[in-house]
Amino acid sequence: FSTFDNLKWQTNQLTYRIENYTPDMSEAEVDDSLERALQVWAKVSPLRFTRIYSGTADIMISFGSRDHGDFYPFDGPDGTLAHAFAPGANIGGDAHFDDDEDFSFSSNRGYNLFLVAAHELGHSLGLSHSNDPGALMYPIYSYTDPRTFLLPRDDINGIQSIYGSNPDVDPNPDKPGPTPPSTPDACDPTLVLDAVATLRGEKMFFKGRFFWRSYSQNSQPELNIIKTFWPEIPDNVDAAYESLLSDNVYIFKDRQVWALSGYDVVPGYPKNLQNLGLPNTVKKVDAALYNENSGKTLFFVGEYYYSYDEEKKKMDRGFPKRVDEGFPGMTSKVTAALQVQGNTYLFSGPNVFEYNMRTKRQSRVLGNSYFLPC
Amino acid sequence: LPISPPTEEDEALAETYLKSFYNLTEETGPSVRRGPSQRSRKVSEMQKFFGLKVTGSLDTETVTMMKKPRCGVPDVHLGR
Repeated sequence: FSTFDNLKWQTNQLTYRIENYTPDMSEAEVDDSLERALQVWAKVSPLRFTRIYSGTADIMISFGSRDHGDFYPFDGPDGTLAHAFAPGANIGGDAHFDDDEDFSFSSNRGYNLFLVAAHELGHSLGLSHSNDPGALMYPIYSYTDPRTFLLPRDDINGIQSIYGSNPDVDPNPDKPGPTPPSTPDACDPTLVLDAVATLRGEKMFFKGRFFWRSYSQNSQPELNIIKTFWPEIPDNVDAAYESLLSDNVYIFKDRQVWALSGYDVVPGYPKNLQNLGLPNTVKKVDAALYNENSGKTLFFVGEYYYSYDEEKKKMDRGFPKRVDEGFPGMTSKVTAALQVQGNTYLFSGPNVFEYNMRTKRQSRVLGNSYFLPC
Repeated sequence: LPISPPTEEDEALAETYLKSFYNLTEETGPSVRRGPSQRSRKVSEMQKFFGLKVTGSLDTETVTMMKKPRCGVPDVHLGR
């Protein structure tokens, strides 16, 4: 997180006023969105907000487009969505929303006003931008379901570094509140990846609502929110693999599978696991990989694995087999799988087990950092 | 794959973006400069903020990031 150095409100009792409305939503929806956005910050700090309907409030909220009376004109649809000013007199604390945008109340149509406002009001209270892609104060807009929104840990640390914690919340260890989401750390030695896949020479490492993207020319993998690339793909995926036959990446969650062609979601998905010929008893896939030596796709399900012939579009006979039958010494659960230059890598917890597919021998035990540098 | 050079539109977008969010100012003073231009330094600053490969030049990833919808507040502190 970062703050505007020493710009903060000298009181915790702040007033706000909604000066006008956007035609995109009802006034009640705007009121509700803005009130909930303020409560995001009130819940974790001593700040309290009172709405006034006339005169000058600490935080004046308005909708405007292009040149709207400050020296920072908006730019039309998309691009800049809104801006706000650090705490202070006059324009200080005010939040302006670009009315050339299409703001929405609950759906992910256009830009969700609650999410945009929660970010802008963070500025009104003294936070500047965070470079944590999972933080609310990250400058790029990304949609998350407002009904399940939880203020990320980075933002809580930020606002509490300025004003302290919420004195009205008794930290009752017997009834802990929901855990604030944190952004996964590639340097965490206990990191357990959800899934790993190649994509036309790149590699993708999935964790929670994020994925790291490592492409050869860039040593440092880039951390992204899954939904900023593919709004249709769920968080916390189970497995993923790239089929060199169809040039698609398949992503699995519970009984469903999505297909990506490059960075586009293939129409007609998600499909059901049974479309791949997996038996009805299989409720989820733990890991998947495409074996370019044999042209078969391997699906890891608990202690077993299935072999799928993509060309014939059916499961191979004689499966499932026990994992440690096909991969001697692999006794722990496979959580992700990858094939690179003829070797197979089975991820299990924070470890990576390298297998030579010809000799079927385990050649090395590595860590995540072998592929995902810290 | 060869990185396609930025289009004129990308260049203009980057200019506006860096002025808005990274305090890029008009170059003044002697045109002969040693070391990377102010523009290149600002591109590097933006790439570093977003965890992109720091090249100082407008590669595809950098231009893609500049096109994403965002907040209008600068990413670098401009004082008050």
